[in-house]
Amino acid sequence: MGNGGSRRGDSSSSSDSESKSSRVSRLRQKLHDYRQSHFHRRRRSSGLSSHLNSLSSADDFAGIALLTLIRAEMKFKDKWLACVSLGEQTFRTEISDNTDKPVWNSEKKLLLERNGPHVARISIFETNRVSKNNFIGYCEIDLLEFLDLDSDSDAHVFDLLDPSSNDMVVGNISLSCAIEDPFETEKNFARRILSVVDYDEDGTLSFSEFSDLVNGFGNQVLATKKEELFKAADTNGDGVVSMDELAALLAIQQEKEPLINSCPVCGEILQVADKLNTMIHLTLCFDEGTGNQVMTGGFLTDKQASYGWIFKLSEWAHYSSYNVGLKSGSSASHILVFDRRKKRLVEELIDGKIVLSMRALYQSNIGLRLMDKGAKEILQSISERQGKKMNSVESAEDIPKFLEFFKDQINMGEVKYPLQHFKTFNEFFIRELKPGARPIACMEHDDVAISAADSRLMAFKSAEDSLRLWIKGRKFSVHGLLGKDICPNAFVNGSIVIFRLAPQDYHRFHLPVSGVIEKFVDIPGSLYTVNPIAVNSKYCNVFTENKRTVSIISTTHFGKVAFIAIGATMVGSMTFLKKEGDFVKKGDEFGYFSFGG
Amino acid sequence: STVICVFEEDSIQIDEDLLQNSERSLETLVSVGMQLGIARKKRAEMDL
Repeated sequence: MGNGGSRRGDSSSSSDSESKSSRVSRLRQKLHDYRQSHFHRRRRSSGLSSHLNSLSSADDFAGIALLTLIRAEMKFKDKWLACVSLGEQTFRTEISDNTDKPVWNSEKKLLLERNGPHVARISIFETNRVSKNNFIGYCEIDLLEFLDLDSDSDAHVFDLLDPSSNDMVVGNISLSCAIEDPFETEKNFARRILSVVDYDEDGTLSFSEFSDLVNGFGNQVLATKKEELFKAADTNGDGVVSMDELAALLAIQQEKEPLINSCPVCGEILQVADKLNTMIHLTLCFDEGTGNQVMTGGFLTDKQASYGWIFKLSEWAHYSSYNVGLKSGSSASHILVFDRRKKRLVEELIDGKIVLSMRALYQSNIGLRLMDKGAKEILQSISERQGKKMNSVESAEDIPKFLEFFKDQINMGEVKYPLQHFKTFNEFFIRELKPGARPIACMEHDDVAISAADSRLMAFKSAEDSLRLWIKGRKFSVHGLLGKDICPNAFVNGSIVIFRLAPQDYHRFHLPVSGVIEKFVDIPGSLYTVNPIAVNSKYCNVFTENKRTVSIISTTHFGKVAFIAIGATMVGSMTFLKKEGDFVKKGDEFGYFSFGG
Repeated sequence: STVICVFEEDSIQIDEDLLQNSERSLETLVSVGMQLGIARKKRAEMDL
């Protein structure tokens, strides 16, 4: 489980394992019971045909996990905060006192879905600076495995690792995790919504309170219909609706004619057919800001959650699903990317000064006109000079600084040669990896294409989609990308996959498909940045104006595949390790980018 | 630096998670060797 590994919780007494079934198996049993009761209830209420819906939604549901960050033991005194990231959500604790044994006792309910993210990353920050916090240690915990641990105690201790060296332990953290019984979730949900409109706090709903509740859920039912519903809910006829009566009404009514159309807390439109997940959504939403030392939410990444005073401005930041990636305009100071392996958002920071200069150059017509008046030559000259510098023996001195800067993003353990092997920075930049460091998906199946680089990837079914969603340069076209020496007809409305390499990435690119290399075509050009700020500029056409090499790979399963390596500012040198006529296997090394013009 | 791959029309079924993130203008962090998609021809055979 995770990297903590050293489970030092009180799990020793496991003699009567028969009677102590794991929490996950208990959960499974609860879900089974839940589905059974749901099935019978539905048969009674709305006939057999509708139960399939219920089973499918229950199958998708794993449960609500209550994660509690209890305390940590660090190696020095400071004011500490901890963040929990799961999928696209990050939550943070309060800041502790100045101590080497911070205590938070902060809890958060997290939704665990069967195919959703379940590896939580806990990050610990010291907070003694005004606006910047230092990332000190982390651990990653598979919550499903955690829940599977048989133990008398819910609390377990995990090692916190140094982000710059995975072998070094910088402290430990004690946390607990428990799954909430689905029946409890349903009951708590009814109790919680009842309390929202129970103005006289008598534990029941009068008709006017009930009416407010129905309105609050975004339901525009007629007054007569509300009366009808109220009477249906008030099964004992005492003129008020109790918690149990409300729970029963919601369970039955939500299947027939849903009462709950939108969440009164966040306003999200809820899936009418998915009653169970609706209940979970509302439970989690209502839970925000209440309970015992609940963690603060609304963040996307642990870096964002750890900001000092800046966090106050973004505490309730909400990102709609369509602007979650590149922030444009004045907010373009970071790029969010989704880590496919860990199933969570991570933040790629860009230095503020670079953002300003890139915006000035690439996102304005004036900037691009300036670019035409000599800046292109400057970019070329900078890149050539940078190439010479990075090939010098002195440049090797920059390697440790580079590693320190990207300490949590470069894993030296998977690099083929030790650090002292690299005599120049460029040698380090084009470092090779140990065999097997990058497993190839479905190696024996050439009809499965693979990722060509360690990168940030964008994929589109068609060129039209890529223009609508990402590439904003007005002159972009597949024809322009491939150049005049390649017949573009077969590719014109083909699928496009863009692999963007960041400085810290492994800079060798590999073959995404198996086949024969038909030809290489070098296309001279500029060395604009390939940062999304430029790609997203309507004034800039980096992909069709930059220096690039186009290779065509002829394959059995995909027809022809065009592979275009595009140079960028400073990293403008491309070297290929295959030649025309070579038979190539997917996953083979194809070439690398290095510093130079 | 950037690599772009262009596939012929209807030759590849790109993995849905990658398409969905891209539709949100959200880049996906990937490593060499991760699955990108499957040949449409193969996909059609599997569907049959």
